[in-house]
Amino acid sequence: SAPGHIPMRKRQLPASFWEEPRSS
Amino acid sequence: SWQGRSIASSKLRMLEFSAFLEQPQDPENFNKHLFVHIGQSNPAYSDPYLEAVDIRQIYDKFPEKKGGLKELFEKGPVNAFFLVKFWADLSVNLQDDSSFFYGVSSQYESSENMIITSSTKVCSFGKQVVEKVETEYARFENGRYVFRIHRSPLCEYMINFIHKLKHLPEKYMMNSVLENFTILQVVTNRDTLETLLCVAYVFEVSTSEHGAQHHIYRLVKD
Repeated sequence: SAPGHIPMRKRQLPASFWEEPRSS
Repeated sequence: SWQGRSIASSKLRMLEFSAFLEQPQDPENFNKHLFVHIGQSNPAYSDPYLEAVDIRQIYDKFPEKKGGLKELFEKGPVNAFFLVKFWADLSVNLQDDSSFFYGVSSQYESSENMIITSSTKVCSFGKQVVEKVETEYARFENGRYVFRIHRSPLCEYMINFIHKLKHLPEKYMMNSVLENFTILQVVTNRDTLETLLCVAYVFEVSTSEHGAQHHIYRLVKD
């Protein structure tokens, strides 16, 4: 069930995964 | 209140985590640059739970054979598994200078007195390239047991990796390298071998002017 060599962008990840916070 | 809202299982809570570079300015002062940092947080019951990520989406980014992430998750406890997306701050001038100190510090707390073992595996294309294992004893402070891994030296592999990354001319090139670079940290009770925390780290380069950033997710299997 592992996605293999699929780029991270094409995986089922939350939208926030690609949104850099402005401050932690 | 911190369970489900911070990096914490029912047995152990991460208080702080940082990877840094100290550059001496003069004999009494030094600059400390944080590559990545998770600061102390005190979530309230009113705060939302961390977002969840299906662990199967990242299995191949970490060791998959015996003792790999899948086997660890199946062993549980499932509330001990987290994913951290770091936006690392590489906006620092690096020179080959033996007076520079590259280190990692982290802190944990528990209501139980125990001896913990922290295994940190650096992975390239999901395969382990180097591992550091550290053992830490508890100190009783303010009614709870605190574990400090203080100024643990970064290994040569990581120092070289950071230097090579810094030499890439564009951020998208750094992110392309980081797509296949991950770190798996597993904290266990040394005596019972119970998994206390398992944190999967993935990276991009920060574009922020405010330094290193991060998102924390719970790892789940729906």
